[in-house]
Amino acid sequence: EGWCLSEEEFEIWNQRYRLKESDQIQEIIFPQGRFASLQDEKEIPQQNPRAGTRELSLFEWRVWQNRPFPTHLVDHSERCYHFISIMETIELMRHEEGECSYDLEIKPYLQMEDVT
Amino acid sequence: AAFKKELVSQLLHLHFKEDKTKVSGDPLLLMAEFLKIFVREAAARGVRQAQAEDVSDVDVEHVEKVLPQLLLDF
Amino acid sequence: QRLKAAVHYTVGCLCQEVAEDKGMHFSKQAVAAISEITFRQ
Repeated sequence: EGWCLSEEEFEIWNQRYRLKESDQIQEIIFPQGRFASLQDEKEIPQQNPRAGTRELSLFEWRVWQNRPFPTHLVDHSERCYHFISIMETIELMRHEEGECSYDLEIKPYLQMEDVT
Repeated sequence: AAFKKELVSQLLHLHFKEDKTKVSGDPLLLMAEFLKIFVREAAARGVRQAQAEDVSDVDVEHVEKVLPQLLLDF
Repeated sequence: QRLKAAVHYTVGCLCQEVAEDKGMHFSKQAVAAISEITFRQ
């Protein structure tokens, strides 16, 4: 159908890119995201990764996410900068004990008639 | 290197409810270009991370570090 | 799986271009990771 690999391409793939049984990592998967607040209609059972499978993680390096990583041709989006600023706020709060600086900072502005 | 139009069409049809849904040439070319930009950005950011760690081999963990922000940028 | 292999091959070629451009090397696993992410995208 014109979309699949030609013989030659298949050989290159098989030799250069394909993960094999002999490799330490034989498979890389990106786990299905789940919406915590909404019950997924097609609830995917959380299968345990097989030996030799490497699951990509979005939170393994969460403590690194409070600063923008370098980009190439595509700049960071607004929502990415929002994410980074939230991660920075979390990072700052991580070191707090007891009182929360965010509370202390914002509480003076609370007018109860705004919320009741 | 680039994504073949027919390959992009197959990928899109994985998600279409109707098999008969047709996608003409231009949207396929646009989608192929999008995927190419996405892959090159992922690869280039992985390279930047490996270089920042002073290693010459880009490994999974370099891709994983840049992954959250990459996905938010696309 | 054939579709994934075709995506994986194309991603590998694109990574190869970036690697040569930057004088770096991609592990097979890094290429596979970018391929899986692209497929999901």
